[in-house]
Amino acid sequence: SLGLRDLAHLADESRCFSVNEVEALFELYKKISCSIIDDGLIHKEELQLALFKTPSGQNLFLDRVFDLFDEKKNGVIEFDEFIHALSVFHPLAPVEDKINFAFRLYDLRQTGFIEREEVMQMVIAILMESRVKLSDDLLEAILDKTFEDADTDRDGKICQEEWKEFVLRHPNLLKNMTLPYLRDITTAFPSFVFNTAVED
Amino acid sequence: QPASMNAFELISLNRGLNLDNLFET
Repeated sequence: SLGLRDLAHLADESRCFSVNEVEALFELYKKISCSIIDDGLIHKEELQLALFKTPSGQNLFLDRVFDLFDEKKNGVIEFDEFIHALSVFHPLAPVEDKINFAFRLYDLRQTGFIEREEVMQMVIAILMESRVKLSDDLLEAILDKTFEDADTDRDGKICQEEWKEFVLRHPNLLKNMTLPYLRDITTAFPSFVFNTAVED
Repeated sequence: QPASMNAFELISLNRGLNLDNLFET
């Protein structure tokens, strides 16, 4: 359980969640963190189970998502890390935070750039997942077109500044960076009222 | 239509990037 001070601190830090919302997210956190290993911490398999409904299998983005949540890099997602990361996905979170988070997500090799090779790898992953077949020529054409638009200095990779400008021209690319659920999280997890420390 | 989308529009459809699923546990 969490004390009122911890809750208030997390809510304050998030700039998006109230104390009751942090408590509701704690209900969700408890559920996920006890799904495989009952230690109150989210392990990678538990994140995978929550996202894909199966604890095994491969997904290109699972490692990146886990890594971005796991700020302390100790192999588990602690509750404060869970709140920090989810606050980026709040409908009211600053667009700048969403843009930066998405950049770090797509920078698979963490070189500080989104490289053509990485984009190719990510597109192939989604084509395989959705069982859509595209010819190599069409795939190259999609990549060419994307880089023509995004890579304004033509060095073959997308830097943070180019990414920001690109995303602002194509705001639909940030759609998956907003979770509408977070707007009404206390309704989704009403059981927080049994453990609440405060009435908002 | 995949062919008419830019690469990142396609990428953002990946299930691993759909954190909505977290709330359906």
